[in-house]
Amino acid sequence: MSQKTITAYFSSR
Amino acid sequence: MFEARLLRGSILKKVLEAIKDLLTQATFDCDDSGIQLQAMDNSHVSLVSLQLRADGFDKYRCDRNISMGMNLNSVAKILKCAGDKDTVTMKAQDNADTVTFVFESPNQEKVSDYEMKLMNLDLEHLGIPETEYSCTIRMPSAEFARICRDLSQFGDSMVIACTKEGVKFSATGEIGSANIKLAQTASVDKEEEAVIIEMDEPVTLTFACQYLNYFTKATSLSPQVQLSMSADVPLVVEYRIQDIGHIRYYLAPKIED
Repeated sequence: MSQKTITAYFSSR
Repeated sequence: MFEARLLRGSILKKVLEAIKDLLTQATFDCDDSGIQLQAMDNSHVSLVSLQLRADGFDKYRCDRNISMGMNLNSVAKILKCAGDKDTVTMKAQDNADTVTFVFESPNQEKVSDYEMKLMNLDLEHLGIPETEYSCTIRMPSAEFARICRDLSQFGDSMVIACTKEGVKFSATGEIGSANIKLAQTASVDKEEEAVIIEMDEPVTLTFACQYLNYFTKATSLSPQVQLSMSADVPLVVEYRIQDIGHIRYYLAPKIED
């Protein structure tokens, strides 16, 4: 399994 | 002028314990609504969101919005100097490059102040969309900490599977496998001790144990923890801090290659 980053889900504001 | 005074100063001590292993530095954004902090860990796998509302402080004054970048290791060192029953006050002048922490013992006989240099941090801020989660699980925070600790002995990852019957935590590794099932509490006498599941759709997700164990450093902030999950989105682990706010941790799931 691979670990996604949180930035793959939430975008910069 | 910024000034925030908290009679229950141990809350700030606990907040620092809850974030200092995950984050090395963070910005405390203060405005008239309170103090907010949002930061990702170094690997950008998880995100911490802290809110302390102005009305939860015993005195709160924030004339101008102020962002205070801090080395959290240094803040933790300073807050370790506060007694558990001390009143803690944070204060800073407008446009200041330092923040001062003042600790007062309950009988006012000992007053200490610690001045710390602020840092200019250019940290990425993420927008967190409003999400309706398929499953929310409320459970005793100590039980969750225990499960994370126990299962991390078996593997690096933990599977959390929520159905209407209950929630199952599983880990598999070289020595074998472990499963812990929690059923929804049948009758709730003490809400703090209950396991309460709200489920629209069953969800199964896999997460890194290491991060979950970091999150459980917040256990002393709240007797209960809430886990929110939907398929293919980050888990939310929320600890409510009585009468003042919350700390939320977001963790990206592990996915099949």
